Amino acid sequence: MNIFRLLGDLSHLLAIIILLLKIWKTRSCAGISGKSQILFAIVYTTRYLDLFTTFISAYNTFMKIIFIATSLATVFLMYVKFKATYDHNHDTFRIEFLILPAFVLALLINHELSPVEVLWTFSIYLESVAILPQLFLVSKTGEAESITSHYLFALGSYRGLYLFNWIYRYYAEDHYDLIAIVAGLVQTVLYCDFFYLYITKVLKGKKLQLPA
Amino acid sequence: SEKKKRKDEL
Repeated sequence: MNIFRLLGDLSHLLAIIILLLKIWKTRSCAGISGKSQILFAIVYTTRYLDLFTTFISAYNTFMKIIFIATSLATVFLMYVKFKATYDHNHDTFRIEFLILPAFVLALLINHELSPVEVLWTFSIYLESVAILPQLFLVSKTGEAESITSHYLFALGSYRGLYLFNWIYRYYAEDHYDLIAIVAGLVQTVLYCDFFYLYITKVLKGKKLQLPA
Repeated sequence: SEKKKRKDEL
């Protein structure tokens, strides 16, 4: 464990907490893409199947369980408990266009053609694009609440920090994983436009509003 | 192993 990975994980955890608190406190999931949340739930359940087969550390197990449980809880809040507030008219991204290509790519480019490995690879590919429905929703409505912006910033920072972790591990441990690195780069690049708006607008107290 | 190293990440 190095500082970049720890900060990345904490940033990821913070993002999830911000989102759950926002939904719980306002009793509303307006402005949040349920499609992205479904994709994240698929990502964590397919990636952490090794919970049942491999023990790494208490930290690792704890975080995996938290990520699976909170992603399922978010989907439940959006599609069941606070369904009436869900912005489904604007959340029109077709997630099969992300799921199917990610799965085909995982079958073609992986470390080993075994079910657990293919699902791990699929989850890495899917995670890299899972935020697209959310960004699509923000671009469709032309704005995002500050709290949604903080959520997106924390979530985007997580994979960005992992990039530094991978650079560190490459030099310090001679370890690297190209599948994770390339997908992580794609994932971080997708947030760049948002990062720019966040730093130039939201941090200065303005609402995130896209130019008309 | 390499596989284990990869799986220790989240």
